[in-house]
Amino acid sequence: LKDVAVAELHELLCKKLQQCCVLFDFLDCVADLKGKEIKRAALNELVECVATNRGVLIEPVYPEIIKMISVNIFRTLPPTENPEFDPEEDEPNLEPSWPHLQLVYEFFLRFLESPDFQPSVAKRYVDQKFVLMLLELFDSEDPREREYLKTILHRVYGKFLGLRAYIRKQCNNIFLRFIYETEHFNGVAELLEILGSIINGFALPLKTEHKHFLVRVLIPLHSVKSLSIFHAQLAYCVVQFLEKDATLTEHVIRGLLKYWPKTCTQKEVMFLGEIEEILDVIEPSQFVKVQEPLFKQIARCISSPHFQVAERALYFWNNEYILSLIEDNCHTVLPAIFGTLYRVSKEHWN
Amino acid sequence: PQKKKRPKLPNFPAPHFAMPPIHEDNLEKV
Repeated sequence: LKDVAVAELHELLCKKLQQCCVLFDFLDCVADLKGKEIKRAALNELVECVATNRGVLIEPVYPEIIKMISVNIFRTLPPTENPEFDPEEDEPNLEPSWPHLQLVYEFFLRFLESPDFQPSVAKRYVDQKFVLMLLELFDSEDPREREYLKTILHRVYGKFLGLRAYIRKQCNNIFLRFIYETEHFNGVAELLEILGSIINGFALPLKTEHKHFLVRVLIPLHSVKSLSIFHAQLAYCVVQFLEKDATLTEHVIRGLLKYWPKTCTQKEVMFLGEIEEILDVIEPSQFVKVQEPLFKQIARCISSPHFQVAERALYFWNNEYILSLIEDNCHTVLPAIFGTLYRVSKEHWN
Repeated sequence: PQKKKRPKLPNFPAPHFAMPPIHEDNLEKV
């Protein structure tokens, strides 16, 4: 591609794209090594070509590009071998064809980020069906693949205004299926990272659709068993919402109190961390609406026999802003916690 | 009380994963 005359560049580019539609079996690592090397070299050339040259992306090339990408990435993901797969403990099954797949994803990114890229042309091929299949790939066990998918979907969301509502709706469906049906989806954290940047960019006043997403998806997401895998991203999304619209604070805190973990201390520590992040940005006028039920829960945490829970709750008093809120409202907060503090200071084992 | 950002707790790192925001109204040149 580097050596060909400009006039023949596009024709050769299309041939290389078609060549890269051939798929190889990487489970048999000795099979067809020559063919695998030819495709790897061709993919490298394609990445290089789109990344460095201008004028490569003319209209006829778009369908060939999308076809090559689709043939390579859209596939049925392997079933999780062991049903007891614990994402926190077990090593994920990595994608065997990653040597090729990575280059296809790299090529896709360079294509989207090229200064010549025209969404108006690409939207004929990057349509709702394409995006739906892209979202299904987020369930891949391979974290490297999910990382690329996250960046790609972030770019697609940014560049295709007409697909934004559809992408949000499909993310909704994935989360709801994850919460209420399967409790199994590997890409929740990655999707929440993208949504964090979307929430961050919401126009004010917030649309009802977005508030429904907070109440019907983000808050119930806290109830899922594998919360620890995506809690940081989830808390970030929640705080982004409150920085956009402080009037949602009471609803969020009451939701967290409703879903407060009863038997999982690890989750309780996460909830306390999230509460502190929320209190960091809370308006005093919102604080007074939730202080009573909130500090009753904090009091329960202070008296928890699990010292990490008790410690994390007491750590709130290390936060100057929270301290100032407590001092301004001590007539309500003190009665809620003093009895527990006094008892714990006498009886707690740690 | 003036809103002060909390001191970063030693074991609660700031979110390293925050991606660039995408503004709702206009076509963001991402």
